[in-house]
Amino acid sequence: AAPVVNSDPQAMFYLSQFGYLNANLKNPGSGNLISEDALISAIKDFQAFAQLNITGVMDDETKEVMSMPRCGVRDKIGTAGRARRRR
Amino acid sequence: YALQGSRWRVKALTYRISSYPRNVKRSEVDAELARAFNVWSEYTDLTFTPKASGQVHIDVRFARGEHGDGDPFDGPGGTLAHAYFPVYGGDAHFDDAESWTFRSYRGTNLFQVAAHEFGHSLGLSHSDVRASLMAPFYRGYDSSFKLHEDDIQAIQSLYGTGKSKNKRPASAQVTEAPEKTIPNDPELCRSGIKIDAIFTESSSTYLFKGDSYWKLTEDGVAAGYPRSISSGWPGLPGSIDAAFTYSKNGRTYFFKGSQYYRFSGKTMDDGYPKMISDGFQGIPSSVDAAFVWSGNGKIYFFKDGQFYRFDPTAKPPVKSTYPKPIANWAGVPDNLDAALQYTNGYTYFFKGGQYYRFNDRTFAVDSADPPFPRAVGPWWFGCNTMNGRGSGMMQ
Repeated sequence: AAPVVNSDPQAMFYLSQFGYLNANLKNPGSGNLISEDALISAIKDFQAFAQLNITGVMDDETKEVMSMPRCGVRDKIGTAGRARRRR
Repeated sequence: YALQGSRWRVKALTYRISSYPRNVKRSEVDAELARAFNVWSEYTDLTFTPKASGQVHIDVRFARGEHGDGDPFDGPGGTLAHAYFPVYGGDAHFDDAESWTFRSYRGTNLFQVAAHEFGHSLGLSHSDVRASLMAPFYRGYDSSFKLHEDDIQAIQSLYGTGKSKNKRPASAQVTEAPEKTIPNDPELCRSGIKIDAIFTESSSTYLFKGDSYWKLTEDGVAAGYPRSISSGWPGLPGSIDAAFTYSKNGRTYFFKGSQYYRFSGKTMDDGYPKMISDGFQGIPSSVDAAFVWSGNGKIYFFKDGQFYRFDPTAKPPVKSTYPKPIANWAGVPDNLDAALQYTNGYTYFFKGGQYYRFNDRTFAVDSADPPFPRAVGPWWFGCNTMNGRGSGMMQ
């Protein structure tokens, strides 16, 4: 099942807020600019991090974990690949 | 665990609570936050000193909504708090709209959330180990909170092990006072004993047989056992086939026939049991043994003369090249009773009153004196006069 990009703005905001989607979704219109592939990839990243079944789909289990109270610090804070390397 | 990339250069850190929550006694907040800092100082040489005036390393504030850092709080639920890594100042902010509580199942436990946030203040990012303190999700009040091994490794990788203090044992396990051991349990000390399952959960090793279970100590069986499975793990039937605890989410999985049961601690998760064919696609019914192998973190299932490797992150989770013959595990027999990844890192296989210690580095059953297989009674259950299994296991 393919997720519909604009169907769940809350989930997209969540994925953006915690570092899974590289987009600023404080502007609601920017959801239109996110490709389906990017969204699926973000959902998969979140599912992998939360130890859920990796489906790429916003299933009930994923929604349930996203609704849990949590820390406001991003889960993804930049990867080693993006970091400046020491010689 | 994950590190953000910055840390404090000094180990004597200071903090101040510059804004307190409404409707909570200041003295209680002071005590809980000091306790939360102590979670980290217990395993390192870090010290945390409250300071009433002047500059401090970590400023702690309770605030509502927008509070000046561009990252507003969202009211009750949702995000509870946030904190800044050392490179950004280390400050910790808590949402004052939450109902902060102490030692209560109601509201949100301040101690646990603060200990988590202070982990960020010290340089730790979120961990993907669900049972760790640095996992991002709040799981409710834990009356027997203990810092997870994942968190200990994380903080010690930044600040060392704290040589000046009396630290935890060298083994990966964090132990409390040694438990009283009862020798010569009549059921376990029968020769040729066939056990159903054995697994380690929260640093304790449990053995299941029929409708009973035993807790194992370092050198035998803990006092007060056996107990009935139905009293210890409500909802779980007797005579299970296999069990393991998955360290990545801290949950224990039990297998019986075509079904499996998932437990968080001693509580069965909602919606269980489920069919093995649904949750563990590619794994057959009525398995003999299951464990997580330290060599790669994957889950292995054994049945008759074959084994299956299950990788939850792969599609399909069991490759088409499985099952494979158990003979691939040099020295391990067919038709096992149970298997276990023990706290010392070795994998142990059990069959008909004997056990085999598998060396995950040489990928073979260890050659040792006395050789494997050995009788489980004296080495695992404290039977007869032999001095427990401890000495043998440590070789």
